[in-house]
Amino acid sequence: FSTFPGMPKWRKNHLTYRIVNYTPDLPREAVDSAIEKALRVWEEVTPLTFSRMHEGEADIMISFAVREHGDFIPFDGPGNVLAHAYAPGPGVNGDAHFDEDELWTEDTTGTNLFLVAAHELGHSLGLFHSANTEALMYPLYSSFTDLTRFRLSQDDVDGIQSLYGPPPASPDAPAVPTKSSHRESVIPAPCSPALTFDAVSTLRGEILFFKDRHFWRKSLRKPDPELYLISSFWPSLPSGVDAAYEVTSKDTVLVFKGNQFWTVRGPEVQAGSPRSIYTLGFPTTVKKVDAAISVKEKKKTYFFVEDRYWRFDEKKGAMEPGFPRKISQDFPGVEKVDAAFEAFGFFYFFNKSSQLEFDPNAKKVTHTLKSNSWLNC
Amino acid sequence: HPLSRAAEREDGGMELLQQYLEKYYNLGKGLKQFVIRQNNSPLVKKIQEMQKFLGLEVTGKLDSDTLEVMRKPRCGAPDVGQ
Repeated sequence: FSTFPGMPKWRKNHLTYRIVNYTPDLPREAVDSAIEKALRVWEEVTPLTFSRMHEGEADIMISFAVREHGDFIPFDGPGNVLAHAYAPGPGVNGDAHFDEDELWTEDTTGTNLFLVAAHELGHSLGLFHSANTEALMYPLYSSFTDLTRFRLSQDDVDGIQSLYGPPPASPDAPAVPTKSSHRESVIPAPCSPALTFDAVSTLRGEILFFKDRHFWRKSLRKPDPELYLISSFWPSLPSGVDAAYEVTSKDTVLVFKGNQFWTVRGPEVQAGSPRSIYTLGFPTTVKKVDAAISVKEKKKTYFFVEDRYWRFDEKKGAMEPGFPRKISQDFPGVEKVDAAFEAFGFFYFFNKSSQLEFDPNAKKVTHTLKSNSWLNC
Repeated sequence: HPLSRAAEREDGGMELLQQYLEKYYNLGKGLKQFVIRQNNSPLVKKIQEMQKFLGLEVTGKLDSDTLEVMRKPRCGAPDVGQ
């Protein structure tokens, strides 16, 4: 790998990008998706995170153009030069330009936008061309790349980490190695026997398992869970969340970290987020919520904090009197809860790498499982 | 008289080489006048530099493998420094 002369790099870890215009070759959503996926390639192996801007000057401005397009480095019509990008810095620096005279496609029948964008965004982050033919930063486009199994080469990972270092280390779960064996990635291994979750919530019929900067999305319609960066769905949400639960009647998910919570509806974080947990009625002695479950039939939400729990009335929008109570008093067999959710009439409580299935009607634990049983492990 | 097919190919290859080396390997304009067969000519050195960077066999000659790689689509950022 190589870097630009003088090794320019971003002096901050959170960068903004803006898609200035779109190619008519693809639906807008396909362009958005290709760019997001290309950014994720670099996000997963560095401490860098990205959020999208819809107006104004972003760090990385992404555009499609033909021939001379204002930077004195004209494109050359169909073929040959596909795109170019500038090293980190202000103004045109950091920007990525794509030659509109190419036929941009989601597959490799034309020029695959994701592959070219991932390469160009490597320039935007400070990587120059690599002489390693396996590397994404090799300057020639290869249409033979298997898009379903795409991953950065070791050379790319070493290059970008020489500028920004590795991502923050995961505290407990052994990680899937993505780079040199002496360093660990934060990509959590779903079948690690030591896997714990930060939070679990349902969302529109799916189950989300939060872990550090990622979450698994488990759909009952798909056999395999999918792993995503939290920031790729909700750029303003923090990583390492404490608790999350869905209020199906309002089509919202509340995500907790420390003494704050964020309200999301689908892909949007609601205005006014984050809010203080004390607006829900917690005493100021509560510094964080460990887990939460919302029972839609009863419109009640249970908040678990250390060995106690509170119950919140979603209809009244207030904590119920008579709480907190000891968890073990009303949920025999359950002591402490790291994460929880409700499904099929059962409560699922996660504590460290264990999971308890609890029948709220019989008031007893019906099964003890590994925490990752939902991830096909 | 039209050029022969072989001559056409060679000329087309030389044009491509000229443009490619000028664009990506800082070959100065006008260097085409140097005879490519001279092993120490700037053109040969540039071809060798390009072949080394692109992982090709370093021959210093405009062979078919080199031409094929030069015709592949690529990123527009030059492979040399400022």
